Formats: sequence, C-alpha cells, structure tokens
Amino acid sequence: MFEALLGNGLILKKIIESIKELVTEVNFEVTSEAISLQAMDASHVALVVLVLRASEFEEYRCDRPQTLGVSITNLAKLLKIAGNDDSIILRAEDEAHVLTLVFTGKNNEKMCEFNLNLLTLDSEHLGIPEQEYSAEVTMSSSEFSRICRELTQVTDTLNLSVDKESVKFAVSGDIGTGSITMKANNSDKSEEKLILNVSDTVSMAFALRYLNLFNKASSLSDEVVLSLSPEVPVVLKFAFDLGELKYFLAPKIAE
Amino acid sequence: ATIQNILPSYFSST
Repeated sequence: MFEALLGNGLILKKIIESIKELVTEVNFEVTSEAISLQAMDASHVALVVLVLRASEFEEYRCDRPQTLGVSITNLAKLLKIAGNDDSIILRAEDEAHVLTLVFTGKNNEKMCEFNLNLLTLDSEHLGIPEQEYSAEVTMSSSEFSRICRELTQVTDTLNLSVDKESVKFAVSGDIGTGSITMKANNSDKSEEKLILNVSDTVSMAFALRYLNLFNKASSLSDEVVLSLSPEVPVVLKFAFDLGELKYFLAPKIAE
Repeated sequence: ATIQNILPSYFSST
C-alpha cells in the first residue's frame, strides 16, 4: 500500500504543469523515502528529475517500493479538477493498476475521487554522476524566465557565459545581436540578486525553446540555480519545501 | 552554426 497526503495540493498541480510539455508518460518510483521520477523528452535532449521527500508530506506510507507508470497528460487533466486550496491524497495498492487521487476542499465541503489507469512503460534510466560544476549561478527564477522569454524574440539559441564577476546572456539572430549582462550582487531585492560560484569561466550555447519550458517551474521556487561545466549538460534546479525539480539540457555544440 | 547534442551522449543508461 502506498498513500501520501499533501495538504497543499497546489504544489502538485504546479509540478505537473511544469513538466507536462516535456514528458508525456513517466514512471514514478515510490519508496518509503520519496516519490521520484526521471524522464527524458521525446527528442532525448532534455531530462526531468523530480524528488518529493516523504518526510515533507502530512502523511506518508509506502509498504513496498513500486513503479507507477503514469500518463502525465491524463494526470494533468485530473489535477485541473482539484481546487488550489484542496488537499490531495495519492493512493495505490501493491502491484497497482490504478492510482487513486482524492481532492478534499479546505472545509471538507467537497471530496473528489478519481482512479487514473496506470501504464506499463519501458523506461530508459540514465546514470547521472555527481559532479562539481565549473560555474553555479543562483538568481531570481522570474528574472531568468523573463530574460529567456525576451531573448527568444531574437533567435532560438542562448549563449551563456559566466565568469567570476558576471553572467552574460547573448543572442545572435537575423535581426541583429545583443546581450544582457548581470553582475554578481547581494541585493535585498530578490529579482536583482545574483550569486556566482565560479571556479572556471564557462561559455556554452543552449536551445531557448527548452529553457522556456523549464521556466514553467519558476512558479515553484523564487530562485533557480544553474550549474554549468564545459561540454556537459546544464542543470537548472528549482528547490521548494516538498523537494526539488531539476532539468538537464544538452548543450548545442559547434558543427 | 551549432547543432543540438543529445543527453545519452553524456550519460549512460543504467
């Protein structure tokens, strides 16, 4: 038996909204420690890694580890029915064929119960080594989101350069070229603050289309942490009370 | 010009 009660159901709604355009069918791994998933997008360019810690749920029980194959598309449809103030219970019997979702209103005035059919999915699991990155950028998630969105109007590729003093977002397209540079600072204003932890200068190129999809998670966390090393995928990390959502994106490389 | 690389060229399947 697996059962998890989440008092703040809105967070699950936001998580699923943040990944549904990247991955459509995923295996959730449920253990006594956590609910987690790892899934690549169809083109194998981006990877979503989600961990929700058991200890952060109001109630949590998982008698035996289980893999739950879920259509994210269909889960998103059901979660749309949950109110923003609703609590959410996730429940599955051992060797389950359905995932039960129970949405309960704040004053217990209304309860919705749905059984989502589970899928048997072949999943390709990637081993991601722990590694030190050359540069780590911590900044406002909404500011990063805004920069990516604005630069998408110029072209489809973001050139990201980080040194010990600043981070530069540069683009080059048919209409011309441009860049936005932000200096490391410890401003009280969260949208201005930028923390750099840089051992080596890094300059890499990434597809803005994917960064824009990742930035849907800015509703989950005020901050985003970008981890960069030459010639390896960038990591965008959004941390929140319940756990963390990380996205990996393979760089664009010179032809 | 740049080309988009894919993740399995960095991480191996487990």
